[in-house]
Amino acid sequence: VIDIRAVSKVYRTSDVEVHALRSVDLTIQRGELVAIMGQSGSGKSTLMNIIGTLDKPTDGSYRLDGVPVEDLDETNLARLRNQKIGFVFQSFNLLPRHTALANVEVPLVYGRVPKAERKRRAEESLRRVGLGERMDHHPNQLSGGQQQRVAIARAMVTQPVLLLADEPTGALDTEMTDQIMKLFCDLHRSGMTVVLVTHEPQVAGYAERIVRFRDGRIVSDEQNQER
Amino acid sequence: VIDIRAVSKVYRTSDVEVHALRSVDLTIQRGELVAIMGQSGSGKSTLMNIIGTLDKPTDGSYRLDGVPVEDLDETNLARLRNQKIGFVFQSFNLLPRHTALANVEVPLVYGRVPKAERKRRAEESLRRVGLGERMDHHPNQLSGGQQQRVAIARAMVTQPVLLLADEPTGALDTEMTDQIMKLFCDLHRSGMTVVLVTHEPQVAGYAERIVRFRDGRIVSDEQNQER
Ligand SMILES: Nc1ncnc2c1ncn2[C@@H]1O[C@H](COP(=O)(O)OP(=O)(O)OP(=O)(O)O)[C@@H](O)[C@H]1O
Ligand SMILES: Nc1ncnc2c1ncn2[C@@H]1O[C@H](COP(=O)(O)OP(=O)(O)OP(=O)(O)O)[C@@H](O)[C@H]1O
Ligand SMILES: [Mg+2]
Ligand SMILES: [Mg+2]
Repeated sequence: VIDIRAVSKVYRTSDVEVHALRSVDLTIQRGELVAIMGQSGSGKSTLMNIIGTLDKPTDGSYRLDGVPVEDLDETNLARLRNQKIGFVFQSFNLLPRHTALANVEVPLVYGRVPKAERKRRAEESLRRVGLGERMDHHPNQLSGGQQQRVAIARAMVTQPVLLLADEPTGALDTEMTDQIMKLFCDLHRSGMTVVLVTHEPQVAGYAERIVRFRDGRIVSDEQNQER
Repeated sequence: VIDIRAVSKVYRTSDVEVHALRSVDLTIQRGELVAIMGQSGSGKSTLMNIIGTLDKPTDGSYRLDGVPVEDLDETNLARLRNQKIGFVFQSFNLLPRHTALANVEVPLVYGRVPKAERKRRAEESLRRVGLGERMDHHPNQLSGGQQQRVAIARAMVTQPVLLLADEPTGALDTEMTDQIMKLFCDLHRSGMTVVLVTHEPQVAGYAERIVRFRDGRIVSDEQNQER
């Protein structure tokens, strides 16, 4: 369970304060499929980085399965991230001089999974996103959409309990978008909690619940009627 | 005028050949507004890189305003790119340790525009994309959509005759997408040739002509009826 109470985030640059999040309250139950929408710059990625323990709030509290995240030291945070959370970054964040396969293996290396099993699971994850023919390509030998799918395969390979995906289909065409969303629905049906950021109505249509942001605040939080 | 005849592009990796473009014929007249669509991996970015003289075809010929591009040396190509072509990359390609303003000034520095005029034109370009309040931010202090808008402002700032935009609205919400497309239509009305890659029907709807790719080939090339 994700339990966010009165969380604010303020960035201080040279001469100005940017209030990216303004006292946000949000609870997400285990096994939910939630879409977060909102204009460019409204605080969606900032929230996802906090939920994924990649960034700390300026104010307020965040509990993950009842445990206050601010009480965890870096070692425990790193273990929590590696074993419980899969993250698809908005900017992909692939390792440039590594193949698609090696990129997907990275979280398994941190998780001390033996080499043969690592390779098998990474290959399977790449096949599930339609990249069976591109495993040896480096990021700069892949198209934009293919790079995004490598990032998705990497986030799924550890079979996390929580999948956080920030605009996971931004570089994909409508057909591939549907394929990836069906994959996320399979993972959701098997019990995974999935939180995704999107500005595409086609993607939000798959979610059970849609949370909308505007200027750092939640302006609506509704069950998705169309599902 | 862009005149592409029987252009192919083959990437050779360690053990396999990837045919990204297969004998493509395409002519784009001055002042057209053309959208290129197609599945992920179908060759769209490869074509844009060739049109923008950032990459060379493996086979076939490319003439820009009647001049065979393969006959130009690197100095002439660089001058042609800087003065005639604006490019919005699919991966933004911003300079990390530079502000948004400095990033937009880069093409004007190459074009030897004096400092005061440079600053004025870069500020105006950033305001046109709605980033008047973020000029001093570095790329890692901007949201995904804001970074994309900096890349758009940089491509427009030299007032090129040809604007090439590769998924220019991939990180933008529907409202901002409309704002950017209206901006592109203004530029098009003032005589600029605009070629954009998109997988979003909302964006293709603005174009005069829609060219569709599949597996490295053009499968359709039609006037847009809905405009
Ligand atoms: N440097 C390279 N070496 C090998 N293959 C490459 C290289 N660059 C691209 N490719 C391959 O060429 C094909 C075309 O890539 P391209 O980037 O043009 O696709 P795209 O249509 O832009 O796709 P997307 O919508 O995902 O951005 C892809 O299958 C890709 O894997
Ligand atoms: N390191 C930083 N320093 C200063 N301001 C920042 C920083 N990171 C983000 N911001 C600002 O915080 C606000 C929220 O950014 P965020 O990345 O959460 O937006 P977003 O909703 O994900 O937008 P997009 O849809 O464009 O990705 C933006 O206005 C952005 O300029
Ligand atoms: Mg974002
Ligand atoms: Mg591309």
